[in-house]
Amino acid sequence: LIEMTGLNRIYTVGAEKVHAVRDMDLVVKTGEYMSIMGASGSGKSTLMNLIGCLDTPTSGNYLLNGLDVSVMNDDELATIRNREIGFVFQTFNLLARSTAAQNIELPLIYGGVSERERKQRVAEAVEAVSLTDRAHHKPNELSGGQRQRVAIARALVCNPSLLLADEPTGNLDSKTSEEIMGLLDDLNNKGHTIIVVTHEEDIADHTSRIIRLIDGVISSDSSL
Amino acid sequence: LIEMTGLNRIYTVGAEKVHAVRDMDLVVKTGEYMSIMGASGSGKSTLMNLIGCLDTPTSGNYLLNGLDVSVMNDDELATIRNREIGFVFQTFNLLARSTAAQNIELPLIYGGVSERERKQRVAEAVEAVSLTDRAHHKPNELSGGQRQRVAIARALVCNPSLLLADEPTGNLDSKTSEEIMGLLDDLNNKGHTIIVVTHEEDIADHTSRIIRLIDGVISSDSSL
Ligand SMILES: Nc1ncnc2c1ncn2[C@@H]1O[C@H](COP(=O)(O)OP(=O)(O)OP(=O)(O)O)[C@@H](O)[C@H]1O
Ligand SMILES: Nc1ncnc2c1ncn2[C@@H]1O[C@H](COP(=O)(O)OP(=O)(O)OP(=O)(O)O)[C@@H](O)[C@H]1O
Ligand SMILES: [Mg+2]
Ligand SMILES: [Mg+2]
Repeated sequence: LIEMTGLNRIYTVGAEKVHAVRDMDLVVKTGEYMSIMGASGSGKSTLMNLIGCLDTPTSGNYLLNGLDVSVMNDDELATIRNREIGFVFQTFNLLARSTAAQNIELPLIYGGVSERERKQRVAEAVEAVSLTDRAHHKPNELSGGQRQRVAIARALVCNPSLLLADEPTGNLDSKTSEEIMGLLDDLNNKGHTIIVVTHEEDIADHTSRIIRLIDGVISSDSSL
Repeated sequence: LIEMTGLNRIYTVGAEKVHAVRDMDLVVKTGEYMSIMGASGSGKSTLMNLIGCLDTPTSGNYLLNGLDVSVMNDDELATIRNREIGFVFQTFNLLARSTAAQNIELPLIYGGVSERERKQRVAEAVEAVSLTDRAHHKPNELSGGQRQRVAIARALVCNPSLLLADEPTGNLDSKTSEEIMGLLDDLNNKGHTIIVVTHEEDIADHTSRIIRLIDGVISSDSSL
């Protein structure tokens, strides 16, 4: 599914260059359930943004489902992101003036799903993350962990073939974390590919492969 | 230091009322090191905002250092918040157009500290959270855990007598979390009062008292 060769991402800040991802080779097969771990600042979110086509590498090759991402135009990238990939952001990125339910519905509106089916699927996603009695609240009327769950529901509602979750349980107590990981386990059992950034070993234990980053480089890979 | 009696906080959302903190009695002595735990949505951040004078209770009494907070005007509350209380927010609340160093310096500017001393203290705070090589980056040029550390450094730079930290390690790997908890341990050893919201038992184990919330009510208190 994912084939990265010699991938680099260098940020420029004034005169300084930050080499966040260095010369990375990574292969992820369809249906894999993988964790990415590593210290704060080691490049995990940068790598996730590259995988999810939210960011362009400085150099290197990225084949997604056999297609060369670097030769795609913005429309093609946007289509892939909306239809194939679900992304749970480390900072949630919810729309402040929309309710939880409206935020969760948005990818379905982009996907051209009928209103009747949208309402049905949003209700199911809201129920799955235990937010039924908060669905009409806006983000600033929700707790931190409730906002995180809205972000998760929004990523799940499209039934994405690739789910990218950047620290999805960082704001959740252990019981709620376990419920969320249960949802991810179910999704993987149906054949979806899941990549989770986490710094908690309990969360990583749900997955079947763990890669660890140090300063933008893969320092260990449990599948090797 | 903190004496709350019959405290309530009710949010109104349209026609609905959310009773986030219910009839709470809480006493915290100077120099205590306490954790607040509980499920997502149980009222932890709401309680922290009430303790930190960032929010007003719907009813009940709050004495801070023997002073009745409910009869203070905005200026008096702002003075207390700036001089006595350091707050690490669950969502960081950094200024997007300022660098990490500028964000950390801000409370010292409000406190009327001289420029020479400000530069010194900001450099020490940046060093304490291991961000020396990122101090000139803006928040969107930092990783999630680096932003969290900027928020922590900003709360610590005033040497506050009361530090309120709402899930300060949620975005940090275990090694960085331990370093941050080490900073809090040191602060408490110097006599400062520290209250930490966390959902991780390892973090709570640094503190000497744990209260647990269920639906806005204290369900257990290890000091009793
Ligand atoms: N401004 C608001 N308006 C309406 N309801 C709110 C508001 N802020 C919080 N709430 C509700 O009050 C309850 C308590 O919220 P609070 O943020 O204190 O929870 P929390 O314990 O910090 O949760 P988490 O662990 O998820 O951060 C939640 O159910 C939330 O939906
Ligand atoms: N837009 C940017 N401009 C400059 N530097 C950046 C930018 N975004 C990230 N960085 C830097 O790149 C490095 C990797 O960042 P990244 O967000 O990928 O880390 P991370 O592993 O996700 O960390 P965390 O666990 O703290 O979320 C960090 O040192 C960060 O300061
Ligand atoms: Mg990150
Ligand atoms: Mg909270």
